[in-house]
Amino acid sequence: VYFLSFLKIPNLSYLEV
Amino acid sequence: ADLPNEIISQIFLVGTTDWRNTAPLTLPFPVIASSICYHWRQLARSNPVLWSFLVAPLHKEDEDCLYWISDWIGLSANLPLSVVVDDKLRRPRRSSEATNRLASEAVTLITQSWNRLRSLDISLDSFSLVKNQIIQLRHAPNLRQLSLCFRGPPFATIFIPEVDRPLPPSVTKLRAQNLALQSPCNLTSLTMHKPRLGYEGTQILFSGCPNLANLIIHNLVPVNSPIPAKRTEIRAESLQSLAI
Repeated sequence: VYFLSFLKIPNLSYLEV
Repeated sequence: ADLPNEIISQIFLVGTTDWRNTAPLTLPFPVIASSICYHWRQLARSNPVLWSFLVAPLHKEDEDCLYWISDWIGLSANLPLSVVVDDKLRRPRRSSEATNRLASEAVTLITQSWNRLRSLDISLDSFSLVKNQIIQLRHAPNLRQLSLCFRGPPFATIFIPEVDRPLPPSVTKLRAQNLALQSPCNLTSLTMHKPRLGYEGTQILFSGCPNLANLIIHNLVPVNSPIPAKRTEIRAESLQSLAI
């Protein structure tokens, strides 16, 4: 969450956490 | 003996591709093919494509291992080389130090063909014995894919000083374990194991690699670095796939 909190990823098509 | 050479060559090619894609640390298919009979041996050894993928046989005696690598590189003629050096192939009862030493000699031999290297995959206990050869890779103009995995002591990250800039811009696919590297600017795929990554590191990563499309992070270690009071979101325009 910390890592994702400051990222903006407009073209993301796949996410696995 | 009844089969036309074209058919035999096709069998060799399919078998080699299958070995390479499914079980590269097992007995190499070109070795099996060239062990059948004199005719097959001649045919296999005269086809460089079969030998353009090389797995260093670290389980052999030192001399045999190095001879194999030289012979293999020679058989691949002038084709681009893909190489794996993985100590999972270590010789039983050989010490870790001796395995690392042999692996280092193997990497030295391989990096002598630096201009032909397309892909290099190193997986070892220790980084120190291959550090110099890795720094030499900055001269490898055709290197596309690089995997540098060092198990090392847990939670220790080895930093290569930025000034060394060990990777050429041709590298588009990179995997690193226990190693902090200056990422090459044309990177499209990156896999990191146990990276220490905070706001600032992430900013450097995405501004330095504007084409990064695939990112895989194993065991992220968050860094408690100060986050700027007026921090802006880091835009990762190129990123399409992310796994943490």
